[in-house]
Amino acid sequence: APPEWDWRSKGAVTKVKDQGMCGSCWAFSVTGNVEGQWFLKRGTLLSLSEQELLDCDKVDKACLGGLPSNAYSAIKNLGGLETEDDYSYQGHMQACSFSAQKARVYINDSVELSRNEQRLAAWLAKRGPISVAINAFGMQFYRRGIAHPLRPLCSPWLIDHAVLLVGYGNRSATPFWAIKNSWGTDWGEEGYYYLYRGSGVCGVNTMASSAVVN
Amino acid sequence: APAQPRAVVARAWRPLDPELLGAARFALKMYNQGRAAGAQAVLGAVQGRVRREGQGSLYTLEATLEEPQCHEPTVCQLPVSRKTLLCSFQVLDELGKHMLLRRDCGPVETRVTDDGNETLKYVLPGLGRNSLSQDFSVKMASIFQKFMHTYNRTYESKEEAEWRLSVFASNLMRAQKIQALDRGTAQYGITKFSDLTEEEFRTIYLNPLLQSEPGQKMHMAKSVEDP
Repeated sequence: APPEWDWRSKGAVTKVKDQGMCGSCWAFSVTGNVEGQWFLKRGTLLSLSEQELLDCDKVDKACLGGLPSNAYSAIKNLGGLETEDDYSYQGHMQACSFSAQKARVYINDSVELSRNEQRLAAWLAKRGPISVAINAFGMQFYRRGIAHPLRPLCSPWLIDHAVLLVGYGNRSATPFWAIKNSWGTDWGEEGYYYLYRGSGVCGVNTMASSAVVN
Repeated sequence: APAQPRAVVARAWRPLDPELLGAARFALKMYNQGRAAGAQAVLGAVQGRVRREGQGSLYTLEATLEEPQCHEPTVCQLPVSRKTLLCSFQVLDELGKHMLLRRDCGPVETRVTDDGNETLKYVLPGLGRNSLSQDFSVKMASIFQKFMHTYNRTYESKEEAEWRLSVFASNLMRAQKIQALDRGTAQYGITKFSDLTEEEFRTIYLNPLLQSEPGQKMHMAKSVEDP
């Protein structure tokens, strides 16, 4: 892996979104990943619809939570994702109104990624932003800087929030993951969370995945 | 072990009395240890409670400390905008000898505009009923007022506002503990979620399914160095 990487500066990441009072982080994590994959394969950055997943992914539970792995299947089975403009976010479940004619991106498959953070970094630098799930300990009060909670307080087994790895690097010799969150720009560092990289902090390496666009 | 049964007295949070003030001053002295006279923090608002057992007393204190204005940027420990600290102390007094058992301090951003709106007026009586010291209540209410202003919060009733203020105060302490235990460079404090209980936050914003459901099986990606 290169020593640092940031997909934001390469145009592969849309602006930070806000899930509102709804546990739909899984949908934002997956659309963020697909946005990146589509950009890398097709050269166009499109902001994609989370609401489509809330309404039409019948395996997941909309605002009550969901899993990225199920969401990839839903996107594949539905026939793609519409854009944010065409199927805009409401923050609560509605009747599915997906239209195959309006789908602007598709995915062919999805893959699970390594638990080795060095390999994850190498994969990210070459292939794009990664959907991950973490233990959100302390995030309610996070303001800035690199979070490095003690392991007993932030167990990798208690995963409860899905986010998007968009880069990594070092700040004053402290290695970090740059994480795009979906709580708006008025949280964290302009909507981003920085987490210590290298020791599986908060389970960041336990549920890494990506869509595949051929 | 004392021959007589121990008299155990635990008191609720209460306004400051000379005994608590003595413990707070001791905690401050420990906090300032090694500092030059002009660089010492001073005690702001204090509240506390005491638990007595045998001949010992355990003081649990929450206090604001005011750091002096720092005029030398290369040695300043805190930015000028964050010179108020919120501290939790535990002081043990055994046979008249004090010992500082715990000290957690973290900066509080207190750029409060005193625009005198109604919130402050009606949350204070509620705090009084909970036996918090008046100084501490005023300080906390001002910070809460700033939070409401920053994040455009309105509450439906006086009771709701009082409840949210108590949640907010408790969350400041939680944030401070998280700060004390973080090994990175992160700063924790007031965020737009500071008026939510932990349970509310988890229920509204987090995703419990991630740890409980197996999900679709995916095959492993080839690592990037594979041909």
